[in-house]
Amino acid sequence: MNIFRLTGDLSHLAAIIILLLKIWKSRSCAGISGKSQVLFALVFTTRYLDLLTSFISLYNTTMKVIYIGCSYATVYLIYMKLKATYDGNHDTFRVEFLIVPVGGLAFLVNHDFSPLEILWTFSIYLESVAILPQLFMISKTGEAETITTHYLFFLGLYRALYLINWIWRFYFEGFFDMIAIVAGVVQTILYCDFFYLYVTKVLKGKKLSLPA
Amino acid sequence: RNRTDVKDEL
Repeated sequence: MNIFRLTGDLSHLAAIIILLLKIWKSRSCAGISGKSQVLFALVFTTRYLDLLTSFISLYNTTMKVIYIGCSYATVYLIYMKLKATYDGNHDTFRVEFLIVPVGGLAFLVNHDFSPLEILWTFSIYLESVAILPQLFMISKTGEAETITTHYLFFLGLYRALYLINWIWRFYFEGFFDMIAIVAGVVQTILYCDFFYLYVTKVLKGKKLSLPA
Repeated sequence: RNRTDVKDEL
């Protein structure tokens, strides 16, 4: 464990908690893409099946359980409890255009052709594009609540910190995982446009609205 | 395979 990975995990945890609290406290999921949240629940489910097979550390297990719990709670709030506030008309990204190619790629490019490894690879590839429905929804509505932009900022920051973590681990441990690195670079690049708007607008107290 | 078998990252 290094400071970049720890900060990255805490940033990821912050994002997940911020979103869940925002929906729970405001009793509304307006502006939130339910599709992205379903994809994240799928990412955690397929990646953390090793909860059942191996124990790495208390930290590892605890964080995985929290991530899975919060992501399912968020999906539950959006599609069941607060369904009336779900803005389905703007959450129209065709997720099958993500899941099918990602599923296919996981079969073609992986470290090991075993079920758990294929699912982990699928999860890594899916996570890199899972935010697209949310970014697409913001481009359609033309704006995002400030709390939603903070959620996106921490979510984007987490994988950017993981990139530094991988540089650190390569240099000090000779460890590197090309699949995770390439997917992580793609994932972080997808946030660049948002990061620019976040820094130039939200951090200056303005509302995030498009066109920029 | 430069990856450790055990996936220790989240």
